[in-house]
Amino acid sequence: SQKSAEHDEL
Amino acid sequence: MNIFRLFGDLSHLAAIAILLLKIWKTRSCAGVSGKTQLLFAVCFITRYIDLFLHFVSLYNTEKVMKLIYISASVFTCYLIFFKFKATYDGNHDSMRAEFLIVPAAGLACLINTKFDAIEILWTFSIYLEAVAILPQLFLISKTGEAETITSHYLFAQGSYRALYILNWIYRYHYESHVDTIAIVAGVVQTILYCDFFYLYITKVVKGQKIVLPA
Repeated sequence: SQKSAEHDEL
Repeated sequence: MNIFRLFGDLSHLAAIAILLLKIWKTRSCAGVSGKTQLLFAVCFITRYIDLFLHFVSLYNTEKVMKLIYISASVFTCYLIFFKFKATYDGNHDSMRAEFLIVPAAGLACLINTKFDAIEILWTFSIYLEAVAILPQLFLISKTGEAETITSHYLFAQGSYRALYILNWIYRYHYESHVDTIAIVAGVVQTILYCDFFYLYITKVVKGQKIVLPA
């Protein structure tokens, strides 16, 4: 799947 | 969430709290680089810009943490540049911040995960954070010393990203999660503290003050 550009770290 | 990231974020919160307490209690920002604090504020605002774009209810700790980081860093800048401006050591805080901002912005446009505004702002924030401490380290090298409380601030600030490196190793191993840009920048950021870590562990821990040249 398209690597979500969501960065899940602070 | 893993133990390394948890303690990394706690160390980061501690650093911000230590600095605020130092400035507030001593009513002075002597020995503190205002430029580094400005760069950190820019990092938080550009990294957490999503908070402003589509404000969602404070439904989780992450949103609360982001707001704490942004408000605490802006408040710290307010204390340095307004409230206790008279104690700001502008002469020694002389590293050109532009030399850090411009390359970080340029690199963010060249090396990023996706070429869109939010992603480039995030990447810029990551690159800028890696070098944001330089004006502070530069100031200490110019004044030749660091107050003990400022050393504790720097130790907590440096430990936060060092712990994040352990978090990335953990996540690579157990979640096969890799965020290359954050990892490379985080390693560079932590390397910049090595000299200070050495001085902190060999001196401050024994109750001595850091005086340069060591």
